[in-house]
Amino acid sequence: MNLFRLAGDLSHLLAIIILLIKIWKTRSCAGLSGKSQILFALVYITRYLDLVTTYISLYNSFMKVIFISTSLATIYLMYSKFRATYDKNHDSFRIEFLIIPCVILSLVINSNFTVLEVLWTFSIYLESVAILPQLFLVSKTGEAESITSHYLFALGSYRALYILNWIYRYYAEGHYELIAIFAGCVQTILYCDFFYLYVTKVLKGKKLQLPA
Amino acid sequence: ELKLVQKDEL
Repeated sequence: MNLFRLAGDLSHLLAIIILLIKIWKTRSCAGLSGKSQILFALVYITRYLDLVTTYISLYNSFMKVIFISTSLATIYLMYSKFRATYDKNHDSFRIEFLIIPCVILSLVINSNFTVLEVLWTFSIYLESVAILPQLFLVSKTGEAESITSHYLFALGSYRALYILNWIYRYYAEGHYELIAIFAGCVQTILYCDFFYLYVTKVLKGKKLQLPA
Repeated sequence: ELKLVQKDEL
């Protein structure tokens, strides 16, 4: 565990907390993509199956349980409790266009052809693109509430911090995982446009509004 | 035989 890794995990946790607070306090999930949340739940469930096979540390198991349970809670809030506020018409990204290529890619490019390993690889690939329905929703409505922008910023920062962690681990421990590094870079690049808007607009007190 | 690196990251 190094500082970048810890900061990345905390940023990830913060993103999830911001999201739940936003939904709970405003009693609304307007502006949020339920499809991205379904993809994230799928990511955590397929990645953390090793919860039952391998014990790494209390920290590791605790975070895995938190990520799985909070993502399921978010889906429950969006699709059941606050369903009336869910922006279904704007959330029209076709997630099968992301899931199917990730399934194929994980079957072809993986480090070991076993069930757990292929599912882990699938989750890494899927995570890198899971935010696309949310970014698509923002671009479709042309704006995002500040709290949604903070959520996206924390979520995007998490993988960017992981990249620093991977660089550190490569030099300090000789440890590297090419699949995760490649997908993590793709994931971070997808946020770049948003990061730019966040720094130039939201941090200056303006609403995140896309140019017409 | 390939030895898998333990996945300690999240």
